[in-house]
Amino acid sequence: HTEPGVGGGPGGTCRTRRLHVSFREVGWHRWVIAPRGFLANFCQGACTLPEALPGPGGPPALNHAVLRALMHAAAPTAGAGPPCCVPARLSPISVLFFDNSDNVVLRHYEDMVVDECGCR
Amino acid sequence: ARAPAPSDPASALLQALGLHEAPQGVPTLRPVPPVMWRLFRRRDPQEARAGYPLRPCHVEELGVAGNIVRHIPDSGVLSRPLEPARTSGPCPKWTVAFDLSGVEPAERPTRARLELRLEAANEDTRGWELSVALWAEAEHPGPELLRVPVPPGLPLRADLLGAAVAANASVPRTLRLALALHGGAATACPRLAEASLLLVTLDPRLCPPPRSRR
Repeated sequence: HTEPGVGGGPGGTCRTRRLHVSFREVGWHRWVIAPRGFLANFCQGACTLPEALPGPGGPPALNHAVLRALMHAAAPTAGAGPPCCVPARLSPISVLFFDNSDNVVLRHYEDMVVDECGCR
Repeated sequence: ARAPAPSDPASALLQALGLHEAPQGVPTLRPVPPVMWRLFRRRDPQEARAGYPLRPCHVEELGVAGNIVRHIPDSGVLSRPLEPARTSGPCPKWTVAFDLSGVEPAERPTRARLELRLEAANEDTRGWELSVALWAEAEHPGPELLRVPVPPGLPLRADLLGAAVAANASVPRTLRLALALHGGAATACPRLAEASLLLVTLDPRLCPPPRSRR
């Protein structure tokens, strides 16, 4: 499930958008004990100036991203295009499930939830 | 691991989670052991935000490195004949077997804790000791690997890492142990009601070594 209204184009500045992953949707609800799903989120939005510059409290902008946004502003039709809106900070999740031998397994996965997005 | 791109999204997600396949059919639903619930809640990021930061690839509650914890019930308990209550002579020996075929060769064990629930008619397990040996294929137990006292009224726990389970090596597909009780003042031998193995492993493919500080 994504954030309502996102639809087609990127819309607005580069930021985190809600994305809920439901294990029931992929048919895993019988063997996944917990959680039922989790908020994975995703990044979307414009990375042109001034969005490519750091917002209040956001992740520090990479000089390269600012340079690229400047080049794109100066020559939008030529060159490499604007920087990309990508995850800048991620956090883990743990999944509790039954495996094929009916053992109860707890697996820990790093970098599964997007906490912050940034232009890179 | 660079595997060929799976065709459907569910397979892609499975592969991303380091699982070869979704368990087939409906698992035999059984109560989730309290220790597993506790470990799951302990890893819940919401709790982490409440003030005790989580170290990646570390099982805080058990104090060891690891990113996979398995609670493996004894696969022999159903086939073990119920022992008659014995009032004299040595107590019966038990064999327990744990199916570790789901553990990948790349995974390294960092904790292997045997847990037994013994039932003694009069809870008097003073002086009892449990010996653990590998059950060799030749139907004879191997040399005694360790011996632990039987605590009264509590589940008996024995750490097998470095004894029955080699550290820094792949685990066997099946771990079969010979258990025996020694000593004790009780007149009736306790009965083995439940046996399980709590296995913590570290998968180096999902847990890169910590980067040295720049």
